[in-house]
Amino acid sequence: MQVVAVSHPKGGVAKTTSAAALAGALVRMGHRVLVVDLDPQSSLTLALGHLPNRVWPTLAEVLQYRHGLEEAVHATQVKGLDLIPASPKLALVQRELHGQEDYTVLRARFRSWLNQSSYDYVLLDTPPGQGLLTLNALILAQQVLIPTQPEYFSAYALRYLLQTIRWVRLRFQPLLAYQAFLTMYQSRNRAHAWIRARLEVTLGPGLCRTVIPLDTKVREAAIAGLPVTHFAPKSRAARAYLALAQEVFTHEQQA
Amino acid sequence: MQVVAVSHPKGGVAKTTSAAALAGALVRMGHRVLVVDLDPQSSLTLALGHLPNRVWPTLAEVLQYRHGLEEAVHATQVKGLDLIPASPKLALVQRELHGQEDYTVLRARFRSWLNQSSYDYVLLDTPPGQGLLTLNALILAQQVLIPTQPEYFSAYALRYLLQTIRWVRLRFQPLLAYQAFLTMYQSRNRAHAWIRARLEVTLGPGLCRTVIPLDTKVREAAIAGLPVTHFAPKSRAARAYLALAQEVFTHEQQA
Ligand SMILES: Nc1ncnc2c1ncn2[C@@H]1O[C@H](COP(=O)(O)OP(=O)(O)OP(=O)(O)O)[C@@H](O)[C@H]1O
Ligand SMILES: Nc1ncnc2c1ncn2[C@@H]1O[C@H](COP(=O)(O)OP(=O)(O)OP(=O)(O)O)[C@@H](O)[C@H]1O
Ligand SMILES: [Mg+2]
Ligand SMILES: [Mg+2]
Repeated sequence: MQVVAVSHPKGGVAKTTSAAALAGALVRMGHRVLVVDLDPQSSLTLALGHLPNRVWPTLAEVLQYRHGLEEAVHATQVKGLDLIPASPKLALVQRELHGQEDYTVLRARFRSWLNQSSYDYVLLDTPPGQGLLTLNALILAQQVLIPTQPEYFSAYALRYLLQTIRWVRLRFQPLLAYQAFLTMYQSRNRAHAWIRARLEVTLGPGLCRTVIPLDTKVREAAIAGLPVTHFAPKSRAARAYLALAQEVFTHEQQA
Repeated sequence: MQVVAVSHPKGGVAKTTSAAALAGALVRMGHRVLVVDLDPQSSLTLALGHLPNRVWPTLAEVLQYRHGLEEAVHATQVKGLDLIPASPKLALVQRELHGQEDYTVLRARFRSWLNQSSYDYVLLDTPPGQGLLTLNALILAQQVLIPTQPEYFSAYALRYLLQTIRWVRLRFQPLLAYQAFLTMYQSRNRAHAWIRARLEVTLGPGLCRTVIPLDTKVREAAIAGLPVTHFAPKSRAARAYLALAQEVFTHEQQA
């Protein structure tokens, strides 16, 4: 059982899209997968066909110790892929965590339950920024996948997440590994090639070889409530996410 | 003097790009403008040519009462456009706000100083999500501009911001106005036209007629540290932001 956080402090770099698509790829590879939505904006919940104001209970009720984990697991349109949804109430839960001495509630709630569950992979989708929900995800996870858009703000903000990973390694988990990968990549765009070359230098083995191309099928998949791997399996994005899952999950690269 | 917040809880919808470009447009219209970066990721600081780990003092020192506002104002490459930069330390300031009875520190620090300053417009760039820094911006501002990408997650998350605006109107400022506008719009994209039509119905006069097109000049402007209105004044995005500034700022539409 492998717990993987998908995180990047910059907004709109394809964290949610990647969490859904990698989960879809892992299901295609024959694994049983659980995804957890930690974003009060609930994009992953929407991306997998649920409405955050209807589906219940959600992660908020689990973190408030109002419901068990089992009850918050919901099926998706993809067999073998389950979801613990988010809701706007998570913002309240995050605010309440600030007052607490020990804010590592995700680990406290999930750790022993996950070890006994039958999932092969658990993917955690995090909100933008570096709030306490994101920190909780990094403390529970064994591996962080970092979607990075080949543009200035996102490449620059990467350093903030790498600093946080170093801090989590010191305080909580010395073996927390990370790998970044490029998303929404356009091979004919000179600025994209330039940023890619720079990231290869600064990240070395920490940057995946597989690159996710810009592909409008991704946006259509979100409206259909399906990962792009299941909405348009022959699309360039679906094939790239399958290749990425094989690169990242077959031999865990330490970085 | 008009204080305007640029906000949307979804990440990557062009909040920062719009704050810089609208400020550039207002300068072209002859106004003196101050922009304030409230995002710990400091994208607006980068977008206007400063490095968050070098420029000092920043908004964090102002909100901690360590430095006066005057000292935190920095010039940009655009004459008539000044910046109060952000830094990663803002994340710490935001965490500290959680413990306080009265978290409306932005209004406390800025209100009387702004009334005496010679700026015509002050634009506040907010981080994604709905944390206390964003809430502070909505409490100080008289108008909220809401950049909205014509895609599923961003159109859905709009409701969360509108709820927050209604709450701020009840608790703090009954006259807080808002207007949404479409960004990164591709006229030949059917899903974009569909989402636009839906937003016209749900928002009515709250949706601007001016639409900002997808334009690669925007990304190049960010690397050059200039608003797109000054980097590529004849570009489609620059002309659209000028038209948007004229639509929004000449006759304040209440919504
Ligand atoms: N490969 C791709 N091709 C085209 N569009 C994409 C691709 N990946 C993501 N997108 C689109 O980019 C937008 C941002 O993606 P997404 O919401 O997954 O990012 P995020 O990092 O999760 O955002 P947030 O910071 O708000 O959580 C969405 O509209 C999504 O559909
Ligand atoms: N009209 C446009 N055409 C092309 N690219 C654009 C346009 N507007 C914004 N972008 C690009 O989209 C990305 C996201 O924009 P930006 O960072 O301004 O969004 P944001 O809402 O401020 O993100 P965050 O939620 O992280 O604060 C940036 O790479 C930016 O250059
Ligand atoms: Mg997301
Ligand atoms: Mg921004």
